[in-house]
Amino acid sequence: TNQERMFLVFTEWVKLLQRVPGDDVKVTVFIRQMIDKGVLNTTDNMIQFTKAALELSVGSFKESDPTSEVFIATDAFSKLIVNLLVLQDFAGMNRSEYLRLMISVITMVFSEDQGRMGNSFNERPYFRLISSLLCEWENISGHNFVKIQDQYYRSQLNEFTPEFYNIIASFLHVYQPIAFPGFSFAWITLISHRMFLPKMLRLPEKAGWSKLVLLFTDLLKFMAQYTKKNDVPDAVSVVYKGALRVFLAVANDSPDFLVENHYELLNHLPHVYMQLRNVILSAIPKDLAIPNPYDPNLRIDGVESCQDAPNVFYDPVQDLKSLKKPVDNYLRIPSTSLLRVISTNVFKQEFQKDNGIGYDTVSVDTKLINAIVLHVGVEAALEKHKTTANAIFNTKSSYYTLLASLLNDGTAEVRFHVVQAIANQLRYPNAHTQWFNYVLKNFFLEDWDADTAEIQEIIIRTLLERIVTNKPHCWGIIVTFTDLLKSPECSILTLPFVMDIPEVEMIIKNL
Amino acid sequence: TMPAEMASQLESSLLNCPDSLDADTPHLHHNTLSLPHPTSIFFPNET
Amino acid sequence: YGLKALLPLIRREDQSTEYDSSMTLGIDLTPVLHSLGIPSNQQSRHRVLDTFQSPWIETSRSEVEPRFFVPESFTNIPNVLQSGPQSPAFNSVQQDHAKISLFQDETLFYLFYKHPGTVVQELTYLELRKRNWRYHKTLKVWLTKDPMMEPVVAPGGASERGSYVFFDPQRWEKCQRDFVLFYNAIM
Repeated sequence: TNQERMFLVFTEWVKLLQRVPGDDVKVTVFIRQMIDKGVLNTTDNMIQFTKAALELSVGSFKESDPTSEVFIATDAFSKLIVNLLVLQDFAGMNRSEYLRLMISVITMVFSEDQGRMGNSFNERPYFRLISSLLCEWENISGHNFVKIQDQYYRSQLNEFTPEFYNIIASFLHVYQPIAFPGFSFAWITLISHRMFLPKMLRLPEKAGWSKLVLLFTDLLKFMAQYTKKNDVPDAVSVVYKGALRVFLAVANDSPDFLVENHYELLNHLPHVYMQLRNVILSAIPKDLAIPNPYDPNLRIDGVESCQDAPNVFYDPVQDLKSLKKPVDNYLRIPSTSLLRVISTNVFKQEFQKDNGIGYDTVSVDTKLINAIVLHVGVEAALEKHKTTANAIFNTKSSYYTLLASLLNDGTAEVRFHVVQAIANQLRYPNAHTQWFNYVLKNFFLEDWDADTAEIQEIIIRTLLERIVTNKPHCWGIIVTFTDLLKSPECSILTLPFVMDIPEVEMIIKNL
Repeated sequence: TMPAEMASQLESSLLNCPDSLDADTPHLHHNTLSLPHPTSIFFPNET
Repeated sequence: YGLKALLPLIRREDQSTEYDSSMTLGIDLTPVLHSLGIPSNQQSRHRVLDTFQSPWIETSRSEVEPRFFVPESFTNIPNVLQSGPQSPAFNSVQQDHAKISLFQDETLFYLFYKHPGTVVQELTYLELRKRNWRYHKTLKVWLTKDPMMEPVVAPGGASERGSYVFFDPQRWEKCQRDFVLFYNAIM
């Protein structure tokens, strides 16, 4: 049968690779013969061949002695895919479609296998297939495909490379833990694979960043969904540990990725993961020297890097939805009616369960609030750049009053999430950190009539929770809290809500 | 709450978690540098 | 939303009941960073994702091959170690002695540890012995006498105390150590 012939061809390929090195001319000849004899000349044949090769690979893994080489067929299949992508002249179908087709078939087989086997499903051969695919691509693509002699094909393949990684990323998105929990640990290992993650981080023009953010938010959403405050399943706890290590590695290698994508990442980060939040927010651009935040003589206005606004990869204005016009209009021409529109539209349609420190539900659209706060900060920094600092370091500026009115008109819950969103911008010394430091200090010292104590307490709580954690601590949080501690206008230790809680009083005294 | 079936699939994934050997570069064609030879039992027997 | 919410985090006795403190307050990250190969001082920063073994320490039990490129001029070099058009092989203890003696100490150590149970492991053993290195059976490392110091033999003659140069295969370097050497431990 046709299928049997497919099995035969693939088996011959596996045997060939064991006898000759991968770059031997016989390998190229084999591929050429496959193409010339029409083994893969139709979409149907491609689908059938891919299925056959994968079934043989997975089958051979399952049947192999675990102490022997169990991945021979799987590795051979990966090598075949890469050779087909590189050695063919793509006339009819383009390379992207070709790769997508093969991986779609792999996905179908994977999904069927997983559905059939349930708890006995073994993720390892599928992991190995993608891992080896990444290794083989790396091998052939080194130094801009210098192993390919023809200049035209070399430039085609170079152009294709970002597409290659983004296609893999798209399929990893399909395989995410919420969809295929039986593949979760393989999945986390794949998104952090040494031949995938650093490549995606460093593709020219940040071409891999959107998909990477998508994958990290897939991970965070899964963790958020199944992290209960006091009863975290062991497996989820292990997921967390792995995620933490991956984020620490990213913070080391590519802090700019975390700096520019903090908004989207934090939108999906469970509030209880306070240390991980600090890891993301403490990222500092490479080669930026920052002053000691504990220096008693430090003045944030004197820090040079506060002249520069941080890059924001994803513009939060896209998340403002129906509030985009009111917010932008208010910033240009403040009016109380616009404020009312904004303040009344920050709520969700219904209560949602949430895992917060001190709260279990959320009725506020926190993503919207985060978007408003960041958007206002971005606009304020732009304004400062266009005009003067006085335009925004001014409690009468529309930037300030918009946020102040959210506090003034809001419930405790609204106030809390607005202050949290502001605290998320207190990061390394930059224009946003400087402005939000100004905003929060003034919020703390302002007279809110009967609500003063509540707002002050929310501010102290928000800053304190980011300092009592194990390190790292954000520079902007330390500086802001220090500013409040040093403030001659208000002694925190005399505030009733601080004195009421001896443990907190003690911590603040120590600080 | 995680459905029971999901939890057990997640556990199973944890048990089968790929390790650094699974993630290593494939080398299908092994060029043997030398023949097998009985060496001292005290020599390290893992590469 | 106020400070009272932080009490379960701060109060020792409440800690384990309401929240998983390893995720809220977190942990000391120093050992985690160390396991990732991230140095504590920012000066000697280097990338770690390119050699990332696994998200978990427990599954990071071996090095993984990083990205590397072999230039064409490094491949298919004929007549290395007088072996003609083929790559050199070490298949005979008698015949391949001469090739082995051309290698530096580090290369011999590499071959010894990299190819267990082979002719080349045997050949490197013999050559290192010729160069006055001795293999320690329990420590599974090679050592040689420090030429600067004369060891002191213990009464009974079963051991000596002295200064030796060890080759550490984990750190891939020679290091000097004072050591009590039992003669029946080396070969």
